[in-house]
Amino acid sequence: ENSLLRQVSSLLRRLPAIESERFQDDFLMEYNDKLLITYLAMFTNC
Amino acid sequence: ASDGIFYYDDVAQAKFQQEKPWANDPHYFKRVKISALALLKMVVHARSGGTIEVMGLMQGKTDGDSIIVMDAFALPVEGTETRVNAQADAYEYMVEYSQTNKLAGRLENVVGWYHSHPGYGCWLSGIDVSTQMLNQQFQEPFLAVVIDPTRTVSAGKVEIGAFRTYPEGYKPPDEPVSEYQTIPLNKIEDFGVHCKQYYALDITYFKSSLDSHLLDLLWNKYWVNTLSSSPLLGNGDYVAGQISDLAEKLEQAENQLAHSRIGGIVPATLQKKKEDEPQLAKITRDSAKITVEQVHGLMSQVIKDILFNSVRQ
Amino acid sequence: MDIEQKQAEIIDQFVKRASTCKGEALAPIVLEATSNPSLFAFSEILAVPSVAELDGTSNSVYLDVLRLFAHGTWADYKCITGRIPELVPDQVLKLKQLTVLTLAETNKVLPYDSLMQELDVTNVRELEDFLINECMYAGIVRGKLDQLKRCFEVQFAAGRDLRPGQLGNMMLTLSNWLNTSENLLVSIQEKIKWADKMGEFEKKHRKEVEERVEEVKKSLS
Repeated sequence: ENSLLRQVSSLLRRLPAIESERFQDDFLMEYNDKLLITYLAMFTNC
Repeated sequence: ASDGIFYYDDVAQAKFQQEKPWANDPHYFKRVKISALALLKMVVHARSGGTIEVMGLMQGKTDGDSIIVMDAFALPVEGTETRVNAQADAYEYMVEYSQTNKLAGRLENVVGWYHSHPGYGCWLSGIDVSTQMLNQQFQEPFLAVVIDPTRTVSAGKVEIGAFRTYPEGYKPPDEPVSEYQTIPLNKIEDFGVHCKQYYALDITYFKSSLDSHLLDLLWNKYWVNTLSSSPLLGNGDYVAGQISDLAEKLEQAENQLAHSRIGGIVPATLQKKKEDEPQLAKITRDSAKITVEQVHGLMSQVIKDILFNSVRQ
Repeated sequence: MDIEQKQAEIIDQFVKRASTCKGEALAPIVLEATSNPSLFAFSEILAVPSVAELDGTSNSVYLDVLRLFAHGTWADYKCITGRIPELVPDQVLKLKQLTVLTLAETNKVLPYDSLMQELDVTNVRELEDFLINECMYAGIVRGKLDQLKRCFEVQFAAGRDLRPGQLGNMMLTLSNWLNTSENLLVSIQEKIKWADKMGEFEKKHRKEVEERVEEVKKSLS
């Protein structure tokens, strides 16, 4: 079914949703911040 | 059958108003049923206020020991915690709205007021208690609802509380067990002084068959927005405030421990009252809550990243 | 999906018309289809037997035009100008729109310079007008025009007709996506089990500690 194939093609073209060095940097920074918060919270817990 | 709740019986309501069963029992009303429409309107209104408190009124009816909230409308006032009676600015609006409602065929009366506590939890402050006591003196049956739109986003569920105050001088026989919630340090005194002057009602929700259908359609439209949003990014200020508050509480607890005679080595089980949690235990719970919310937010971001960013052509 | 819904009816109409015609009679249908402002897909028309039969005949130019619009770009047209009839303005517009879709297939960020080169547009204003009026308003692309960086960030682009060989890639990507999702679900399940186990362990440990405290209290008293 050509219509479905076109839609699937359009959808797959959108992936990956975000792919840039800047996003990776921001994402990993956010990740590290949250892990740090968790770590500090564990200390607080102890 | 589920739509039967929407029927308004004029005669029964008038009879109930005459009988006044709440006059003899300060604890008469135990339950609140809020319609999906009223809840949505209140939460959206509260969220639209941002960090400023907003307020509105609720319309509905009573059914035995339940207050049923059918609808809600916003009042053109803000900053309810900054003055003694914020409602006073909106009396004219309230009266005109109620009259117009009756003309439009809405039979329900005003059964309560709601306001928001952005970021500091669902409870009644001193001003709220005095406002509600006044309302309960002259406008019974009346209910106070508090919504925290910031914590709603952070926790992923609606933070809402429904309260009724006790009459002046009344001491409740049993202390009700309420769900623990974090209170910021700058509000803790206001909370503590008045927390015994009111009690919380159980909240349930209901919706009509049409509401269910419309909400399903809305979900189909808005699920993308829901998936795209992240409490980590949207609620950054609130989280920073929470962590700062936690730090202040820790400092306070540390000072108290330093000043206590035994040097702070007092296990929880040796406390006189079992309900009186030591301050450090409360701080631990608060920190766990903040962490869990952050971890949830991070998990959703990581899952979205894996699902949508790791696939390549 | 919206664009597919919009053009589904139009495709049906053209397919029905093409089915009833042969040879030279297909020329006006091809012209109409490739000029229609709401039609961006031509696979269905290409699949009509009477259209496929044009191959190798004197009317094969119309088949070439259709194939150009199904898979080709404006640059491809410039290479084969001599072999196919000159395009009318509506067809030129359509081909340029389809060129944008092809460019969006490979890159999400399209620099103004490469767009201007591919579309034979002389200035930025003309390019932006084309992108906004003919592409975004037509619903075939959604995105952001970054004037500072001189680029067009594509958020969505409608799918073009599949070229031979593309299906294999698509299937591979889809199966990778499926595997990633399944692995993710398995990890989540494992984490849930781990969290439940740790919760049980924590409860047991807490109970043991409390029992020990009680024992010590009793022995002290």
